[in-house]
Amino acid sequence: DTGTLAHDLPGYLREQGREKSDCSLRPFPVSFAQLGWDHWIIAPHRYNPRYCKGACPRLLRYDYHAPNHAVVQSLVHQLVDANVPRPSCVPYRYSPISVLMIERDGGILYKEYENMIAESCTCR
Amino acid sequence: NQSLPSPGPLPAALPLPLLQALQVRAPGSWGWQARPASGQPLRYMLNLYRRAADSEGRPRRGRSLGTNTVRLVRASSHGGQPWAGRWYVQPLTYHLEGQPEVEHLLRATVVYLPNMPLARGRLLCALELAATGEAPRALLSPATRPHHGWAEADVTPYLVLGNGSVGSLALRHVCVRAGRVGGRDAPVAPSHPFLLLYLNDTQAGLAPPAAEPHRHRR
Repeated sequence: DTGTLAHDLPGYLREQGREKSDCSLRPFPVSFAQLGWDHWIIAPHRYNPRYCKGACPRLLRYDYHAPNHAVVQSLVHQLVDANVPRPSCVPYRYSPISVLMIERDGGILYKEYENMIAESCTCR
Repeated sequence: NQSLPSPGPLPAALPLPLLQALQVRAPGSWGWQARPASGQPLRYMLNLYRRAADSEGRPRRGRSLGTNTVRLVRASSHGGQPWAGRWYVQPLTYHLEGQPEVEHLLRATVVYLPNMPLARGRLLCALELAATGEAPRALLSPATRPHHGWAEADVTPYLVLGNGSVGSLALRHVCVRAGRVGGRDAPVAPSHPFLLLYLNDTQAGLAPPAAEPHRHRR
């Protein structure tokens, strides 16, 4: 029903900024002790993997990097069958983390692990 | 802020590098406690870490390590009395067997303190490559000017064998007490030099995604 969509659009575009409940990146600092890894990781002391949370809007904005399928699923939820869920708010881009570890033999290891910190979110 | 309960044993096949590392480093035992690390090697690695990453562990842009893995290997000494008068001579061996196959050696350096202050005088140190059947004894010269007192000597050519594998490295740590003759300094055991392996771990994670293709505004 393109008429419904067209009716929605002006109101949507008038929105100032994002809704607080919209899909977005949230901080969540943890310690390696909380994860049970402090017996072998000695640096960093803090780790903020962050997470994505929030509702994906009915009309997905460009900055959500959502693939075409997510747009279609959003329309299906809205216009065809609400049993089909809206796209999920999930991480899109990640950055690595460097850790310093103690090894059993007394050696010390510096290592970078990819995809350990969420940098942005998407609706998928 | 509650600590999580210790997880059970990890499944056999783990697709994630970090979880693989957890399995390898603490096989069957999540209660394993690393020996408390201290001393010069830890200080050196913490300095290296601070240069390479920020306080939350994000690798710094333009970081100088040029690789994703740096492994510090400690020496095993052969015992015996290393001091003879003003001279200190300590044979050292670095065992490199059992290194993960996914870690490819880019370069290797030995790190040592060439000059240590004593209460009276100084301790001057150098490293010798132990003689083998193929090569005579050789003095290692630092590749760079000492940084924060540390000197690094490149030993890559001595580690890479014909088939690309590495076994062990034998060195002699030689020091001489310089200063007033007859000084009553108690013999100080200098910190053992340590080996740094700069490695490229091909399984530390997927390569960063290629640049996002240009997408048209819908």
